[in-house]
Amino acid sequence: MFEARLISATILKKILDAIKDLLNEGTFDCSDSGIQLQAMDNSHVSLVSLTLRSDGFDKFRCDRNISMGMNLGSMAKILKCANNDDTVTIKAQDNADTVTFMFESPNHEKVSDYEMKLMNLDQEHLGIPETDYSCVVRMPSMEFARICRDLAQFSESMLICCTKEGVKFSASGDVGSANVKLAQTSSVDKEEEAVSIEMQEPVTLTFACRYLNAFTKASPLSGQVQLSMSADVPLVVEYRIQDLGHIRYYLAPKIED
Amino acid sequence: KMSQRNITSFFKPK
Repeated sequence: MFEARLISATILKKILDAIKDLLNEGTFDCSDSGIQLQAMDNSHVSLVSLTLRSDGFDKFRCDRNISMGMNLGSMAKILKCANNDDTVTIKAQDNADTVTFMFESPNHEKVSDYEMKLMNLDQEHLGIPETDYSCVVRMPSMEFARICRDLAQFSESMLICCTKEGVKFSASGDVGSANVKLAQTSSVDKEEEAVSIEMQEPVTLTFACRYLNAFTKASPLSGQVQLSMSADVPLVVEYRIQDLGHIRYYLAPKIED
Repeated sequence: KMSQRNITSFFKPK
């Protein structure tokens, strides 16, 4: 028996919004430590890794490890049926071929359940090596989303250059060129507005704007985003989900032919 | 000209 309950459906809607543009389907691996999903996008350029810890749920029970392959488009249709303040419970029997989403209104007067067929997905888990990154940038997630959106107008690729002075995002194409420089903030009213840089070595890497823009769909999950970079390895874009876990996106860099 | 690498050229199947 698997059962996981969240007080607010909003968080699950936001999580789905953060992955459904990149992935058509995904396998949710459930164990007593929580729920994990790891999947590559169709073109195998990026990897999504979602971790939701069991202690972050209002209720969590997982008697036997189960892997639930879900069509994320179908899951999105079901979650659209939940109000933001509904409680959501995800339930499955051991060895079941369906999963049930139950939504309860705050006053418990409306209860709906939606059963969805599970899929058998060929899942291939990739090993992600432990890496000491040369540069780790933390910045407001909305600022990162804005920069990705703005620079994507100029080119399909974006250069990210990180030094101890700051981080620079650049794009150039037929229209011209664009540069956005962010310096480390000295003092801020709110922690969420801070830009901080931990640098061991300066790094310059090129990435596809299309994927960066897809990652920024996770912005509603967290006020801050963390970018971890080293030369010639995938970028990690991490959004923490308060008290519940995180979503990490890995993006392979572009290289000079 | 830049070319896009695949994530599988960095991370191998477990």
